[in-house]
Amino acid sequence: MDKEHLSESLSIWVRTFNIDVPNTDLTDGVLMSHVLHQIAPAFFSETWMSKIKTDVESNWRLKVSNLKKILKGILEYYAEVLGQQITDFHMPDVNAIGERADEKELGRLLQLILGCAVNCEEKQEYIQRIMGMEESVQHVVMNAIQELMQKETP
Amino acid sequence: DGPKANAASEGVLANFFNSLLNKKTGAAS
Repeated sequence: MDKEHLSESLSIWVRTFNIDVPNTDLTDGVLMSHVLHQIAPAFFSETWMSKIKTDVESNWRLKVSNLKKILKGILEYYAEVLGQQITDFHMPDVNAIGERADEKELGRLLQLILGCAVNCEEKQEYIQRIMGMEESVQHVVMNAIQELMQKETP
Repeated sequence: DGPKANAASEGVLANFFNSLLNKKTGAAS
């Protein structure tokens, strides 16, 4: 899959959550944490969110720290709530995202968040929202979901 | 042939996302 298109299209998808945060940069993990909270508020709770630092500015260490918590939370959600393990999937390099806003790695992390959205209790709402998006974006989203489905093992 | 290709593409997307809606998952089942 074209990983640069992946990041671009999934960034568009993430914006459909209409989350009002001061900094819309995806690489600090703040917006992602809000998206995850919207997807699964019981799991990505207020307590979990309180561990995400919001005032990271350009401090890459804090960004990476946030992104590590995001990735860990996502993998725990897959295992504990969805009963799935993601095997043989090239896990996102959160250092590369935090340090240099690596588009390909960002795409992989957003892909995992997409997997949470289309498998969660409210998945109907999220899938229908995707179906209302531009066709080129839908294709990328479909490919991203298909790739994840191949990597899921119960 | 453009409209036919578009319709086919839309069909693929609709089929995929509809099957996803009906897929049982750990959370939704």
